[in-house]
Amino acid sequence: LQDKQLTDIVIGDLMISSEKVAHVQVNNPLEHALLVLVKSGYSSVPVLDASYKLVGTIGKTKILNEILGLERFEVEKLADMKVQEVMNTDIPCLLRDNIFMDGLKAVIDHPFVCVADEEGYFDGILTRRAILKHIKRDYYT
Amino acid sequence: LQDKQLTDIVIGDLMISSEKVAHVQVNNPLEHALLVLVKSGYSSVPVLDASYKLVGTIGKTKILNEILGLERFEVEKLADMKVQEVMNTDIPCLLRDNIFMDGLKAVIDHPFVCVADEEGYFDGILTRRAILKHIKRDYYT
Ligand SMILES: Nc1ncnc2c1ncn2[C@@H]1O[C@@H]2COP(=O)(O)O[C@H]3[C@@H](O)[C@H](n4cnc5c(N)ncnc54)O[C@@H]3COP(=O)(O)O[C@H]2[C@H]1O
Ligand SMILES: Nc1ncnc2c1ncn2[C@@H]1O[C@@H]2COP(=O)(O)O[C@H]3[C@@H](O)[C@H](n4cnc5c(N)ncnc54)O[C@@H]3COP(=O)(O)O[C@H]2[C@H]1O
Repeated sequence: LQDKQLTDIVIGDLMISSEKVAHVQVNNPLEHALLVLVKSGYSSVPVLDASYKLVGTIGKTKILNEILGLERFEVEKLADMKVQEVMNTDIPCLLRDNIFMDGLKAVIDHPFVCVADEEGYFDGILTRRAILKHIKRDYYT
Repeated sequence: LQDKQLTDIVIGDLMISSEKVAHVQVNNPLEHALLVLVKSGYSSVPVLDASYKLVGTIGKTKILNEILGLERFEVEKLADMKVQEVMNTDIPCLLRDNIFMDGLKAVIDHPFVCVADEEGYFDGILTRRAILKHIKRDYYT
């Protein structure tokens, strides 16, 4: 990776691979999802199904919006709702052998972008931080 | 801005200026801060004092962590606590005439970095998105 030119770098070189990515399952209750998000510290994480295929993403903003009532945050609703009802399914996705520029373009509007294989199995995530670190190195060499 | 070289770009050229930045006041109750965050959709925003000096940042993760009890999220605590007790004061800061590279380095570990003048008055925020958009343009020209 150290010696590779920016033009030879692919998404697979920079992504955080799936085993290191915090995620939730599509049928988890929202309460579990919010706990995962608060304890991991992440604003948003991927949503997978039982066979580890990528189905969407879910974040704190969306969950909190769902339970914001007229007078207070209705935390009791968290136990009744499922990730599936609230998750974002309209998400960009990359392949591990897409090129660096595809990654740069994708993260302009998204803090992270999911990586999946052609059958939809979750491979990992490409973060803005990974892209920025690599750009900084590129500028200094 | 269009014709400026990357080496001539300063933070002031790329930042979102203060009037467009959602923020909270240091003495607001946490309940108000969380409402601002949920309604604006932002994960974290600057905290200012009454004279518009920058004092810190506050985000959803920190607030939710504060109210996470053993059995549930204790939303009633939100009315009792103030932004000041929970905000992050250990934050990086830039000057509007710092150079592009200072900005790139600063956003590697932070989704946004506050910009203030030498007396500490809030000027705006530099976001990762602003840096990434500019880099993409730089790579294409
Ligand atoms: N535990 C931690 N240790 C050190 N720094 C931390 C951290 N948690 C967050 N950060 C810093 O804050 C940035 C924004 O995190 P956020 O959770 O909003 O947004 C994150 C989160 O939604 C997701 N993400 C990152 N790593 C993840 C992981 N291992 N599992 C699941 N999601 C992850 O990708 C987004 C962008 O991540 P990125 O690294 O570019 O940017 C991260 C990173 O610079
Ligand atoms: N209303 C909206 N419209 C379009 N896109 C939206 C959006 N809200 C969020 N995004 C997208 O999501 C990214 C992460 O937003 P987040 O709120 O976690 O993290 C944000 C937020 O904490 C802060 N931020 C950005 N703009 C702000 C503003 N006008 N006022 C206060 N804070 C702001 O800077 C962080 C990084 O912002 P950045 O633009 O790099 O990256 C943003 C942007 O790409």
